[in-house]
Amino acid sequence: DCTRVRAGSREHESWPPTPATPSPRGLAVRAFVSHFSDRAVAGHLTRAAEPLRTFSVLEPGGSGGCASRRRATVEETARAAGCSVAQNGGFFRMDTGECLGNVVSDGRPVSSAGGLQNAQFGIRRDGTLVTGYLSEEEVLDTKNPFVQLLSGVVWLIRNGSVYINESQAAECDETQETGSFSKFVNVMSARTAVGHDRKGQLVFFHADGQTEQRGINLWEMAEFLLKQDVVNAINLDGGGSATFVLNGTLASYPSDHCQDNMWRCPRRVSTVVCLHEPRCQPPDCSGHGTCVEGRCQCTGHFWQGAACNKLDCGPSNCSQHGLCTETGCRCEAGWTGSNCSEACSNGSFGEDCAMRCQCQNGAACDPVGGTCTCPPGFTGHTCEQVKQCFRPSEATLRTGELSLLTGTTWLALTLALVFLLLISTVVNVSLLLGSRAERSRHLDGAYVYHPLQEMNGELLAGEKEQQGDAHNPFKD
Amino acid sequence: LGSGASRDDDLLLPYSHARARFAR
Repeated sequence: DCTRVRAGSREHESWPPTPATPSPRGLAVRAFVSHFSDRAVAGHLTRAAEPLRTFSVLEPGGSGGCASRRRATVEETARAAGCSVAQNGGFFRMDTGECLGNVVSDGRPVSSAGGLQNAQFGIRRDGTLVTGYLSEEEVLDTKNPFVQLLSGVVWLIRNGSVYINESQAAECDETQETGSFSKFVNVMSARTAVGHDRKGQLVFFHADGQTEQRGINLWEMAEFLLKQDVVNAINLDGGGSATFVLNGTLASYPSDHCQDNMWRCPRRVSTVVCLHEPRCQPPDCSGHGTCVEGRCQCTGHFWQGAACNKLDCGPSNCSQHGLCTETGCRCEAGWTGSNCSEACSNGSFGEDCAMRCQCQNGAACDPVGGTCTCPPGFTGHTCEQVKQCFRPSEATLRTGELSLLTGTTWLALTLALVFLLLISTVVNVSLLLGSRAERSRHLDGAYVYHPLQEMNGELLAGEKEQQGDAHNPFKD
Repeated sequence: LGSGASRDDDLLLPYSHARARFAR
């Protein structure tokens, strides 16, 4: 009944990063031949400082090895990655090569156990060392993500105590005959483990052996590690997979036989745990530096910090009048100088005091926006004109006059126009009437000429005339 | 070290390989 634990938090220990002590040698490899219940067992114990910069989980044969279910000897993988010390890592399916459990390699999530509960060991981005059981949600955390993570079987030591019994309860498959799990814990064999000590140094353990013939069981391994001041550790793949490689060369006695079973051959395994020269964190020094022997050398004068991700313009911090950028202090408007500690000199204003003030007549110029503060008696945008001040009454009067003048003018103009209009109307009317009368005299229909009757037998003078042109009807 | 491929004959498995653990 292997339930997957998707969400929530599970039992695990988080060991905060310890400040890097400039140790003479970040890597220490010790070989031992120790006696366990009258058996001599040979192996290696390796310690590494600054695990965030020196420890990596590697896919078999390099990136993409898990996806292609590749298997490779530890030597092949270690040599390609430049590991100083390397050991086999997590468990895998022998028949398919599938990587089992969680795998995060150099910040790249490679595979997920989907919440299946087995012992985990990893480092988060801030350098926290995590050992124990994790839910899927904790594995996929993005706030402080894992940069290295792999799965083992059995949490050997928790917080300085042997934790094997508790592991059996957490990792064993109750429905399956527990025989195989219990045998796995108690049988002697070649073993490997990974953990950390009280100084926050990473610890690799490897012991040579052969299942049921040589080597040690998990209880003996846990006791050995406790004596070496290991605080948390998990058990990794053993038996024929157990391999120790020093500077890219096999340095242990594998138990698998070669095709010619006279000899022993290292097994092609899956993931590998690797200790290498300190790498920069992040490897690209946040894009603002170059990695030289594991130390970021920041570009420019202002990128600082181990990861070249902090801008530092000096203690004055731009005098609170500017922003620290990779080219130095960028001053707010009105301020200048390498630390933005100088206000714009009179006559200039704005960003970098690049603009010239336009203020006249001794007006003060605001260094930020360039506005002019006029001295008494001056006004205008640049204080260029003199203010004319009137006594209030006179001023009112003048104002009244002005308005009166304006009103009278309009009135006179209007009256004049009205008068002219009247005159022209009268004239027009009279002309009209006159002409009408005239016309009416001439035009009122046709007329008949009646000569005046003879009076006393004499025509009137007028008629004599008339008589002459009687044919001209229109006669004035 | 011309080691060649191993026989994978020293198996140490936590769960019997007869049945993989199935998640329900």
